Amino acid sequence: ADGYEEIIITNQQSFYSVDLEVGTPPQNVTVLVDTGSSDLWIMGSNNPYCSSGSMSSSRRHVINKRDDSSSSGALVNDINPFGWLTGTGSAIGPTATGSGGGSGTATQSVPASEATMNCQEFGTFTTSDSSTFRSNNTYFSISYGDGTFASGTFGTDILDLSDLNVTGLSFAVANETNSTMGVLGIGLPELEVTYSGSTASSSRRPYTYDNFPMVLKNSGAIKTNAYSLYLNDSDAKHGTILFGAVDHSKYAGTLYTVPIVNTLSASGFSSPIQFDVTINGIGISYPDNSQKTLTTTQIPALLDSGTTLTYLPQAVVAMIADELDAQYSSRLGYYVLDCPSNSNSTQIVFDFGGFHINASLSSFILNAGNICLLGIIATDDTTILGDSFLTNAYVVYDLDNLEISMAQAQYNITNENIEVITSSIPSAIKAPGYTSTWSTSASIVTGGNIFTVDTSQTASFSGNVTSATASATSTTSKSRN
Amino acid sequence: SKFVKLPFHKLYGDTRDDVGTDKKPEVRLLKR
Repeated sequence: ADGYEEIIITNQQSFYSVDLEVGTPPQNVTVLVDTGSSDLWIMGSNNPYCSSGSMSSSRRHVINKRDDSSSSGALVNDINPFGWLTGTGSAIGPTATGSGGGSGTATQSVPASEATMNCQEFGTFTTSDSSTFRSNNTYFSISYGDGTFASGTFGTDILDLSDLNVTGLSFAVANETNSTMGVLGIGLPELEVTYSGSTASSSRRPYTYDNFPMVLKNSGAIKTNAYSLYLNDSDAKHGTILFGAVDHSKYAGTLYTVPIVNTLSASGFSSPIQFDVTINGIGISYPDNSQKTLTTTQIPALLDSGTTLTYLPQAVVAMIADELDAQYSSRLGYYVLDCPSNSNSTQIVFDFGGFHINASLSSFILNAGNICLLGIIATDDTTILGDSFLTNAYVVYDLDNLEISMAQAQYNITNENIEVITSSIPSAIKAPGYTSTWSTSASIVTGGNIFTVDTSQTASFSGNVTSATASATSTTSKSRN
Repeated sequence: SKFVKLPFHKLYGDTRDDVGTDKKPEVRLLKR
């Protein structure tokens, strides 16, 4: 009588990982590849959130807290997913002063119900078992948008990453994390926790260090700090990051370049610290070749391989849901729709300033038994183009020039056509709307037309989309060949 | 060769109801 229908979505939370060998003798750990952060950290073997081994679920441990009164101007409070830290002015996130200490400490227990992670699947690292580990006594603390966090200490050790020796790269060993696996952050150095994160401290000037891409460049392994991300299709078991080069065989059409936009200038950052680009419009393309522009309001969006799904403004998600006849379920927290039979040929079209990335609707559909859920999540926070979008694109991140080049991804290509990046991205051209970038937030309005010129080509020119005038109604048009 | 090829694996995790591995860091900004 008290039955409850639970929707189970299996095997749809994908993530991309690489294997590391750390220490002497080598210990194996797996980390998630993340363009949305910039630090490498691995899980320590003493993590109290782990359920087995010597890690007792009732073990008490110490969380260092910092008196937040010393960090005026903080814009975002550290998240506190479990709500145990209730002390006045406290927050998870010790300082990065090297002392490893904040202004106070509190002893807290991990609730037994939370200490249930299987930490063996992706491996942990025991610093005392490595004869070559050197701690540099700098505190590390990071928290993520999904409520996971990690804290520990930076250090160095012998480090091999997929047979690539990167010894000397600083990484953190998290002795406390509720994440099941570590993270290889390959973002801009300014996004490192020591510069913009919670470990940036008022007692020491924020600073950057050489993270993984920087180590590759400074070691001479690559000429420029740029890499190409190819997630392959949604059914593929492998993808590739090419540091310092572009593989022209992995995309179709033209590689267009847009600038990374600074969405945090109001917060005191004079240049971008994360991979935000401008979406100049969003539309839908149907199997019968009809097309509809939903909005041409400019939206800054984060290109983030560490996020599985895609997060768009609520108004945009509502427009997409309306087009698909999807109904919002407050119980599930998703839009629910009949499983579309043509989701491979229906496409969500993203205009990045005169060129399009066509993302198959199937990339955004979550199967849950007899129903389907729309895997595009409404957000009032940062718009994120996660893996479900990125799998449709070939994306070149140019960290030196603060630009992104994108083209339509091409799948099932066995040959390679690799070209080294020496300065600018080879064969890439500036997008027609290169200079039309987001500057201030605006309400999402319908209207405009991103389909003014032939869009039968991938990453094709769409005309001067930025001059389109928003109107009260959406525009439907046919492509012209 | 001046480039580094880093292949990665695509892994899947079972999840119930709440999906989305958002590894966007919660940037905590200080006044400069």
